[in-house]
Amino acid sequence: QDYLQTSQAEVLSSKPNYQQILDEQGEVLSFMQLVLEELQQAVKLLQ
Amino acid sequence: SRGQLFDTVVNTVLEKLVAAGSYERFASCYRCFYKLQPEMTRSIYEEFIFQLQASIKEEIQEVKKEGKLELLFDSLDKLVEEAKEQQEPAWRPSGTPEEDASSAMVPYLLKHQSYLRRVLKEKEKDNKQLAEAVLAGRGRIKELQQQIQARREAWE
Amino acid sequence: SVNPMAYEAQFFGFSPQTCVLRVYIAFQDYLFDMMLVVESVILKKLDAFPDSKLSPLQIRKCTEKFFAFMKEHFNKLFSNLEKVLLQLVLNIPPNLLLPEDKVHQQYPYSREQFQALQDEVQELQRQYRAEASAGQALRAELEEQKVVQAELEKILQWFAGLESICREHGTSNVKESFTFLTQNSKKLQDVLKDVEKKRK
Repeated sequence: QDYLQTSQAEVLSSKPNYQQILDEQGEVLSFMQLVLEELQQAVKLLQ
Repeated sequence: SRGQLFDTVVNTVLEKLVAAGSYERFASCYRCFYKLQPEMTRSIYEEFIFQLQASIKEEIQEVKKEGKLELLFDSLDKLVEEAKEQQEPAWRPSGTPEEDASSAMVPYLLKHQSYLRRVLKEKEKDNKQLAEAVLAGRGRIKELQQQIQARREAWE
Repeated sequence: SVNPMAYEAQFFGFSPQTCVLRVYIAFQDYLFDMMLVVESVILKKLDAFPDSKLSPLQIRKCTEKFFAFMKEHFNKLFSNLEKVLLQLVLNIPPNLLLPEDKVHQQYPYSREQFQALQDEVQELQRQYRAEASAGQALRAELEEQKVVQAELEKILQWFAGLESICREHGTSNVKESFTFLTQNSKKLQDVLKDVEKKRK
């Protein structure tokens, strides 16, 4: 509540959710894991 | 000066008191003894007057010393001299101490006020720079997110 | 007295009336003491005249008579002394402001003005505290950003690592290589089928 009356209230009240950003990267990594597994499967198959 | 005036009026009262208590007056009050021993009456009277003056003067000195009157009279004389130009009646305590004390606080509050204004301005300036750094950091992170997103899409 | 002379008391550290009383008592006490001394000296002198028929009571009456006269005269003298001391010596002229009160001359603040000044100082203090905690919050976010940035850069490095592995093994573009590989496998399959057919 204190922040809302300071000179940088706007910046402070628009702070992104860094945890969510990191969680999203987790999703990217599990996606990549999937892709690479599929790729590996496919290459095995081709082999 | 106040000091001289004080001494003058006190000594004047003492002199007049002694003058009033003349030997004639003393002898007439102690007539019976005076008739018996006139010379002795005279010497007792003189000793009485001498002792009375000496002890009263000594006691007055004691009062002056105890109250530091000389010092106070001198400084008051100086203050009166300095205030000569001042025609208007000066401020006097209002009778409500907390009110008077609070306005005695004014210079400190004014000093505190200007100090707080200064440090608040500095703090706001610092915070402005910090905020710029934070915004730059947020931009950097957004950029990195976009790069990762682009990589992800490429693989997709 | 009607006028408590409080301002004078502030300056002297005692009330002028007290000072005047001390002077009065000095006179009165010593006058009284000296009378008793005179009386005791006379009584002692009388011991040398046993047939003088003068009694201590008679001497006491003489003492009281002389003391009463002196005291009455002194009181008359003293009332003038008191006036002079209180009005000319122990008084502070109305136009004089004591040094410790100069502040009231420089800052003649009314109660409302003083309250407003106090309120503003409190508001400034509150704002300063808010700014200080905002500064802390901003610094904390910068720290958080360092961690997040490091994590994101690590992921980008991972991607870069992945891609450089592909490049090292000649598959800079995985998709093309994969398509190429698939086509090759298909060709191989066709060739294999061909060979099979010929063999049969």
